Amino acid sequence: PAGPSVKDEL
Amino acid sequence: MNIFRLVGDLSHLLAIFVLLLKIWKSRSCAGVSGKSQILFALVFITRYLDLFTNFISVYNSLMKVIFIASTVATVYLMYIKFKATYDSNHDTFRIEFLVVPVGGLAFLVNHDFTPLEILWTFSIYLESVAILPQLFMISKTGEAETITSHYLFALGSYRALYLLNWIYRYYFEGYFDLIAVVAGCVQTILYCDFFYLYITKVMWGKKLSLPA
Repeated sequence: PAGPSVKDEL
Repeated sequence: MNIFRLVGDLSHLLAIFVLLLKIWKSRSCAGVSGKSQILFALVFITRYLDLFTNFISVYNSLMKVIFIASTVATVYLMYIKFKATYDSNHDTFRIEFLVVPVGGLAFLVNHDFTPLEILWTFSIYLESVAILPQLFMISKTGEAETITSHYLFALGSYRALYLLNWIYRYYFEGYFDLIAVVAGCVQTILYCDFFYLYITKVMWGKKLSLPA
């Protein structure tokens, strides 16, 4: 799954 | 992207522009906490440092620029252009009591001990308490202008919608970020008292006034 390291949110 | 996050971002954008327009149109920042606006500017600056290094989408980059620019503009209007209308007597929350503990916590509890990650964590923790000076100021003045309460409602709703976004992403994408979720819960809980007053008063056309 997409981990928290993917900062794709504002 | 999902509907909760999109509506959340738009609610956030609406809040920022409602406040900016209120100050610009009325040429006054009475009842608005400049300290909270400084904290929000700090939140965006520390969170969006990856603006030029980590391209996600046009939407993501555009919103980051708009958020930083509009919040800096708000701080400029409050502390420089309309400084005479800034109510410093009621905006007395000691923000160092927020920034220092939040800074320390970001060092202790984070996903990765790297500068960018610690700054992002600092930004997430700070955002959860950044509204406190504003809520404190309203408790001191005992009331808020209707437009300011609309600003707070939109601002509080944005992170509540993000909580729904995280539930959606957990079930459909397996995405989960404990730090963001916990901070988001704290942030939304801080608005509960205000949400109650807003829904029971402002929605019925009354002015938002705290029980004396």
